[in-house]
Amino acid sequence: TPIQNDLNEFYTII
Amino acid sequence: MLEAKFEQASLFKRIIDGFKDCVQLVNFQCKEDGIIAQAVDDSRVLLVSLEIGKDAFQEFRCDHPITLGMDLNSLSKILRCGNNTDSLTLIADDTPDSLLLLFEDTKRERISEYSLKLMDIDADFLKIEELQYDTTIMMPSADFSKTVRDLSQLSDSLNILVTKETIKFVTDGDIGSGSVIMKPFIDMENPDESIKLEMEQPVDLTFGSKYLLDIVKGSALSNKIGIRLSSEAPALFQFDLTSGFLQFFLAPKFSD
Repeated sequence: TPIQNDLNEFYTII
Repeated sequence: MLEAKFEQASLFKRIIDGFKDCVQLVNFQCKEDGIIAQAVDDSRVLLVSLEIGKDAFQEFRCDHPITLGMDLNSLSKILRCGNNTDSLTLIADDTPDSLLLLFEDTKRERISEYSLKLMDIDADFLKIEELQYDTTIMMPSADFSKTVRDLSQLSDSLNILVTKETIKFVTDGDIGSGSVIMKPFIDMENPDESIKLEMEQPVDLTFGSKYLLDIVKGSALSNKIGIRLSSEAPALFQFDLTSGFLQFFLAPKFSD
């Protein structure tokens, strides 16, 4: 089953 | 002072209906050139980015930047009180603790006025880099919406595969499997019905059905949806307004 990524893995919080 | 008048309340209703089911507390930032908002869903998988340019309004005035923190459930309740064809003016002072919503039916000389209490919302702001995407699709939003709704019944995941000439949506679940294959074409008589595909590299991506079901709720905003895909980044789903857009950035699923 594929695992769901979250956005934090791609974007930085500013 | 903010005074932002929509010619028809239905536009603001459709904008809010387009994303109120995936995020609840949203900061709307009002500046001299329009209103922007960004919010991430609770699971931090889907990011909504809204821009309503000043040209989308019949009248727009914002002297100083103002942030309006709103609970979209509460805002929706008030928006339902106005008729679609009423004009809607949003009014706030420079340090507001409430937003005034003024619905006007000019034909019947009827004015309804509501006040929405604002909230201090402590929300992260994510920096979204400008990306080179592998694939860009432009297609009728109704077609995308139907495809997502149909295939999502079968599984909690939906696969989008794009090759040079083909866009393929695939699902495989406990009760069975399904696929919808589309090819780019130009409809000369109804350009909005066309499907356009620009492909730098093939993509094969898997997304959570529940998030795609949230995204297609934006379809009431535009006849077309732009879908930009990259194997290395969240996908971008975009509905254009006459001035501005509603964007959804969706993190893909990866095979373990």
